[in-house]
Amino acid sequence: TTRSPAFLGLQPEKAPNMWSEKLSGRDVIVGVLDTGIWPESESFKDVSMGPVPAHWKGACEIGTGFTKSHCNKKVVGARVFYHGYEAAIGRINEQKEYKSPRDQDGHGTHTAATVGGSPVLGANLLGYANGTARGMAPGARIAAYKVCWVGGCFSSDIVSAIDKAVADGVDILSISLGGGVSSYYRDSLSVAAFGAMEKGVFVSCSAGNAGPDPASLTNVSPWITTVGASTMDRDFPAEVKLGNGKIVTGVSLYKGQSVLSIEKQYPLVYLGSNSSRVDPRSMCLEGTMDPKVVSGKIVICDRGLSPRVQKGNVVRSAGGVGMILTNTEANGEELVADCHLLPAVAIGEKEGKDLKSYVLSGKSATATLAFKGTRLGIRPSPVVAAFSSRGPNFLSLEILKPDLVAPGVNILAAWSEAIGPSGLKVDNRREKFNILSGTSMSCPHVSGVAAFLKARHPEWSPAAIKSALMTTAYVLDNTKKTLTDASTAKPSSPYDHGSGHIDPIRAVDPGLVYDIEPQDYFEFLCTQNLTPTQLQVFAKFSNRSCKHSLASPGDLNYPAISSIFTQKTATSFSRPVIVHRTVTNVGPADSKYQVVISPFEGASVKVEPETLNFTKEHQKLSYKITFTPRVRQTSPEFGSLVWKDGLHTVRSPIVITW
Amino acid sequence: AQFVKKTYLVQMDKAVMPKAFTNHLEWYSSKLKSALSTSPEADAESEKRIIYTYQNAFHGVAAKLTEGEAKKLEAEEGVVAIFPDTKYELH
Repeated sequence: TTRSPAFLGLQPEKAPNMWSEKLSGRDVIVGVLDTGIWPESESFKDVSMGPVPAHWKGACEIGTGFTKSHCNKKVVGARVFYHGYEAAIGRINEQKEYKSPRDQDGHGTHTAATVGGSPVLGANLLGYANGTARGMAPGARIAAYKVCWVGGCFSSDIVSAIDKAVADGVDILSISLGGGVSSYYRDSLSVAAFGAMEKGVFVSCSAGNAGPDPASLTNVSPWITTVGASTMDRDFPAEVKLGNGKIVTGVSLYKGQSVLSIEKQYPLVYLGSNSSRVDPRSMCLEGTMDPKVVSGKIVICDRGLSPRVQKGNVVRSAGGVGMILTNTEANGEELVADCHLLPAVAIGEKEGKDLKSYVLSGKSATATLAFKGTRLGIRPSPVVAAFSSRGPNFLSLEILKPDLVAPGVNILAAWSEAIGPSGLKVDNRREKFNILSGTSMSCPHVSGVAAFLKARHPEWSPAAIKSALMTTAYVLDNTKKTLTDASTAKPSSPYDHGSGHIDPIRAVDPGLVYDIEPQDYFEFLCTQNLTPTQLQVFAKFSNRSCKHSLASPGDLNYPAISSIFTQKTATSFSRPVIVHRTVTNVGPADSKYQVVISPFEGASVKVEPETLNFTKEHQKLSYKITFTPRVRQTSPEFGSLVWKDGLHTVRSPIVITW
Repeated sequence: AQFVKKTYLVQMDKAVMPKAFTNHLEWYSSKLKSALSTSPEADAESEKRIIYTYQNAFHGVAAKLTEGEAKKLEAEEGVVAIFPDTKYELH
């Protein structure tokens, strides 16, 4: 967050009118469900903040190392939820873990600061990413709900936190965690999120880090905003200088005493082989390193099976002087920097293969490592992170997921001083900030931007906020080309980036929004072939029943469009697919929009009417889209539907699946 | 294994609470008691088995139950659904 506000166009100096005291998110409260909070962090100082909003009814719960005084006008509340955890795992050992909102892990401090951290000048990690760290909504208030403990997070605690947060008066929930995918009515987080949405709370969740495998998304309910991760225009270059004179470029966040001499060459070793059989030693797993073999050498380790920083520690413990961490096919050329305990450089798959060939060629391979600090202005960016979970949405193909992407690679934000920046127990370093990657990091960017929008449009529903974020998202990178996928280096699709990359400033004034009422979401559930008993899960007040207002699930007034042609016989396909949408004018009263549809090979797409003439603010107008099959395609086709009035561009991605 | 207790989230339909009950916790507790009726500890333990009550975004309780008790409870009127407690991970 020393870079992401600028990358998102959120610097106060660039858009001063967006940052007036009235509009900076002061009365918006974001509940962060995570590992707690490190309240002493400068990111949580409340200097010059006004009184706590009157609608806040939460509490500052006390416990080990956490008193009432740890809450302030920035961290307005902090609660703990551990009964489910203790029932499953056993009593929390208070000698080893804070049984309080205090964050032992760092993850919760990082996400909370990303949402709404106060500006901190000169923030950095060991000199890397130096700058002013600030949350996406620095005026917003944070309420920390600690639901994750050393042994994991349990749904009974998570649901209790959501339940309490709604009663406490949060406006937005930021949830950077997930489990497996299960049907809507079996997923308690989805059910609780539905309840929160019914009370007007915007819920954003991380999409998961199971990419680039297809259909690897979690948290896919339409009432949840599902956030994937992408890069920013910043990296941390490092070099591997080989004995044969070749230089391989990678990334690193290493800074320490054991710096390798760039004048000297060190023996290079790779414990794997050329064969396709996976050798656990090639991944530098615990217990696989022989000090006699690796001592004094730089070790090449393949990614996979164990945490990246742990591999570095395995090498270090065995006497290795450095590590080169190579991507495999799953990661492609995407480079994720880590704060290793020994000199280490992460390199891409292709360079990694060449490097291993060099070592395995039989010659006495040597190398040294050099660290180059922080580099800005990287092109292309953003790029969809290889690890970011991908669509399609396995539960409902008609709802395109993820919804959008946001910065989630190499994000600097506040950190717990209970643990070192590598997260390893043996890491005795203590840092105020850390650099992490994951959809956990992209989710709070969206939650913070949602708070930024909520402050400017307090009347907007959760669906309206989501629509504004989605329809203003962009799909061209800073080289003006389509966003790329780090795992393939090819153009990414809406299954990777959803509607695109968030653009907060444009989202403030989207022109039109696709609004959705809680009953509409229920109507969507009515199309999902659920039994009346299963539907009851979402109709708990018994005042919701199916009115069958949606002809199909694709008719939900979602800001993205997914059309499915089902095969009737070997040669014939379904009749034309028709979906309906209704847009609400949140721009000038008199607005005239014209539709633009991208061309498709397999179907003709007709929009009726092609023009929308608004005469009033908040006026709703509907349109119909007809997809007529033309030539069967072997893979999904992607495109877009855009409404333009000369001022606004309201874009919806389209997916046609055969 | 049949006596092993696990946590279940028990979703209740608040709207069908009989008027005889003055608050929801009392009603949830009585529902639980009826599911535990085969257990000798039923009366004394039903409230202790409840680890959370949910009232806002979700209605019901989280309680420690055996699989058999959970199945029995699921059939009770007013019980909308039973969710086994699930482990989630940070992303």
